[in-house]
Amino acid sequence: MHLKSLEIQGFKSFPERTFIEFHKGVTAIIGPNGSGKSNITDAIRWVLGEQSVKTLRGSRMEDVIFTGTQSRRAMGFAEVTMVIDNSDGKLPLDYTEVQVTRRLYRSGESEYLLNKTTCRLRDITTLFMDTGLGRDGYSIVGQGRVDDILSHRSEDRRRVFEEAS
Amino acid sequence: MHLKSLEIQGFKSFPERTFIEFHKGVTAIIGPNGSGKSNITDAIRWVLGEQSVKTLRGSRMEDVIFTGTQSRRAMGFAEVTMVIDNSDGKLPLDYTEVQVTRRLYRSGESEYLLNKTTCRLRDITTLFMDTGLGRDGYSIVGQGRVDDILSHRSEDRRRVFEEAS
Amino acid sequence: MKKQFVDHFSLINENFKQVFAELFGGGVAEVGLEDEQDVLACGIEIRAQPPGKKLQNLLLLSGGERCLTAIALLFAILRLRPTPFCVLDEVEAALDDANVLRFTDYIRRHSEDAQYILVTHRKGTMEAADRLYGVTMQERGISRILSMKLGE
Amino acid sequence: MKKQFVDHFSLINENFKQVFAELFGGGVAEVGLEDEQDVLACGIEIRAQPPGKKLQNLLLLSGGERCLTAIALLFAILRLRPTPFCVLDEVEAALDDANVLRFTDYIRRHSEDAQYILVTHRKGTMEAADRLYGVTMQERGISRILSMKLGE
Ligand SMILES: Nc1ncnc2c1ncn2[C@@H]1O[C@H](COP(=O)(O)OP(=O)(O)OP(=O)(O)O)[C@@H](O)[C@H]1O
Ligand SMILES: Nc1ncnc2c1ncn2[C@@H]1O[C@H](COP(=O)(O)OP(=O)(O)OP(=O)(O)O)[C@@H](O)[C@H]1O
Ligand SMILES: [Mg+2]
Ligand SMILES: [Mg+2]
Repeated sequence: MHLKSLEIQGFKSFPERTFIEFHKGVTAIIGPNGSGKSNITDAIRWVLGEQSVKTLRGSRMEDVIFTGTQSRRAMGFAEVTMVIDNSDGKLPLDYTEVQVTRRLYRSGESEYLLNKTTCRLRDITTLFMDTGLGRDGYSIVGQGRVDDILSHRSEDRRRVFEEAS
Repeated sequence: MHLKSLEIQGFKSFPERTFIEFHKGVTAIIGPNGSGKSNITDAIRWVLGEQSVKTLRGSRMEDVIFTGTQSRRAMGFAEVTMVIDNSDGKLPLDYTEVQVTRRLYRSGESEYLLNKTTCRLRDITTLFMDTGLGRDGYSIVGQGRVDDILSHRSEDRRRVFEEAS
Repeated sequence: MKKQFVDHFSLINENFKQVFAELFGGGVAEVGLEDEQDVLACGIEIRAQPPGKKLQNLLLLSGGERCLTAIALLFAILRLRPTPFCVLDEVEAALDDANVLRFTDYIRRHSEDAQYILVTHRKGTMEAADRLYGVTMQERGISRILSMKLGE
Repeated sequence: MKKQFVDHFSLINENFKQVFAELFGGGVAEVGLEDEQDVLACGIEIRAQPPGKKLQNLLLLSGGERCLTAIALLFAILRLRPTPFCVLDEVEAALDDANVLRFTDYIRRHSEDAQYILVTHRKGTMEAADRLYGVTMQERGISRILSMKLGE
């Protein structure tokens, strides 16, 4: 199972539809301060079902929608689509390719799609449970967060060990 | 008023008497991970009267004494001496050069000297009050700590503004 | 349930010793359960000793040593239970160039069938990548992505 | 007492606007008192808007933008009330090379009669220094210092 592609539109600093293809091995994402690299990390978390606005560096979930610049208007929704290669069948779905979409409108309405079929957020988070990509997963380390695994708050650390066991 | 020199012996990873001369302008301290750069920052804090073991990255004050390596024995005391050029009279002492020494023995006994005369810790901290070098000072920013000034804990931030006012 | 946790925990411990020694070029490290009597709820301790140094409180390690220790523990857990892909956002910020090389060498040695996405500012990490994506803000506040050929 | 704090606060605010614009090559920033009625005890808010971007919560800024904003605020306070010397331990870790240059240019422009001690891994910072001290651990666990000639 691996990540095939990510499509981002209206999410944080990506108002324009942006397609990123991923391959096996090591992909490096580079660019100047403030260009949008960590926003891509946030998009990956978000489409996998992240609900903590703190983890997404905002104060309200609405903060993930492109808010406009001094020369471009805000957008009305944010959307991220992730395509996963499932040919090893690790995800409990009868598809060799799994497509997950999450959409949030400024009204507060959300939409979730699994292979283009509407579903609930719970269906997405349940799908990725036990893959290490979920809430207590250890597969995404945010900027400035690598030291957390050593921190005194050993209940968090404990949870990571349990998730891996 | 500026820093003229620092002498470190037995403090953290500096068992050998080490003399560092400082000049006006910009001095860069470089070296590999774990070589002892931040220990120099700690030595500067410590000789100015730092009492928080947390700020010094230890769990007991005794942690600042060289603890030995796999091939050298621990030392019985730590000592740091700072010499300050006071020709502008910013420090309320009748000297153009002020020498501050702090010594800690494994027994827990401490010694403090101001121009080679024994004094109390309080005399040292009082001397540097109102220079921005004290407890609530803003002149020393530790590794990984620059973000603190933006943090939500705005009482800390408040204290920095008050110290500067 | 308890047996599985204890077995997996000791495997993570084994991995941690190995990965730590590999990343530090020596030294000793381990994870331990704070209370052997209360295995399912007790805390987890970490002990790390870089080569040639004495074992001390983790707090006394340097910024770079803590960073490399954290990376070693993460890799130890991933070795037991690999995830489909791993996203690391500037995790090597505190490492000097020599340690960035150890970090990337480890990833390259252990990356068959793995997928790593590394957000980075470091040359060493860029040079170790199979693919490079550049994020730009030519138009202020608007991010765009360029696929970049390596060696560019 | 209250008057002095308010006066100094507005001077820091002035400085912050200037230093921020200097470090970011534009943009707007300010500090404000959360409660004008309770000036001696209320909290202090920070607002920062990099050039071309909209004003948002500080949390949404990037790691590097937050770092540069923090540095701007520190320099704003130092401009009001300079300290005899200033010790900065790897404060520029999150900055890209272009921003490290802005950081060091600022220090060099404003460093007559000031004394900066910068612990660093960054080339740009090393190149901006008047003097360089190298810390080594030739013998494991034992630090020694070498004075290094620039350009070495
Ligand atoms: N909802 C939004 N609308 C528009 N812009 C946004 C939104 N949320 C965040 N941004 C912008 O995205 C930028 C931050 O991007 P990001 O954190 O991805 O930067 P980065 O490339 O990781 O930089 P660094 O190297 O400093 O970590 C900020 O300037 C912020 O203003
Ligand atoms: N009391 C002590 N006795 C002996 N060694 C000590 C003592 N206290 C700390 N050390 C050692 O000092 C080293 C850390 O030094 P320091 O934090 O100054 O490194 P650094 O040069 O700042 O590295 P980095 O670039 O990673 O931040 C650690 O390896 C630690 O083991
Ligand atoms: Mg970032
Ligand atoms: Mg350090």
